[in-house]
Amino acid sequence: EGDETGVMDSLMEALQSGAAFRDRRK
Amino acid sequence: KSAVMYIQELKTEPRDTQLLSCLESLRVSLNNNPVSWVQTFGDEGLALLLSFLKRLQEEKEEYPNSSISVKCQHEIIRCLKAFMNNKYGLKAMLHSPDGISLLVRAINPSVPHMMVDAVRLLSAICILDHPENLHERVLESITELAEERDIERFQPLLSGMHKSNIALKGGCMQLINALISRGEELDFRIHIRSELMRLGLRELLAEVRLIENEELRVQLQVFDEQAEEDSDDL
Repeated sequence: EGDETGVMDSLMEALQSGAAFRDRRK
Repeated sequence: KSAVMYIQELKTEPRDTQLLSCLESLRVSLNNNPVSWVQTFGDEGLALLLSFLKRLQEEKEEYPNSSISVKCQHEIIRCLKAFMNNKYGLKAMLHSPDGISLLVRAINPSVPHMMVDAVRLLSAICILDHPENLHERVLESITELAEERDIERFQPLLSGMHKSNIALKGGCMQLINALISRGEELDFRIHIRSELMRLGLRELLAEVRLIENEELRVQLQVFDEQAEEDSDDL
């Protein structure tokens, strides 16, 4: 635990591409 | 330099250019070293960064034109992003009592480049899978700061949308989308949206729609789709 890197990068990428918002709502 | 050396240097309370140079070098180290390095920097290093940020934000209210102070604040936000770019750092930041509220204070439309980074970080925090509803914590901090300043809570975001900086417009839309999309109750989402519209988001969106930019297009599409789905549900 704690070793995973690029956490913020992935979240920011998902936000920018809109992927973070897809499939959020059923 | 080792993580311990940065902690020691920050403890000597450097100021102005000395602080800026320390922060720039720290950001590179946080970005390029393994997680174990970030762990050594740890809670103590994070607390030092947050305490510098707090002090500079408070000083800034007295000396709003001190550009070196603004540069240091922005560099701390960048350091925080690098610190949080792993599970350990992210957890440490979320455990810190004032981490989120200090990031919210960095939503400063008079410093667009820093504000872009702040709203992006806050958007990412909002969408994190976490037992606590983090979007609520972000919204609470936004609300508290607005109460303190006696302004409408979304005014800084709307002011950011007014700026010519396209990345900032996109960042503000991202945070708006992140806050709304995480709301589980239909009433909550509709309330936030109408509060934003009352403050002038409708007119701003009409202008933003004319800008040709992929990031903005994506965020506008998300905003419209969510509003449409909620309207159908209603």
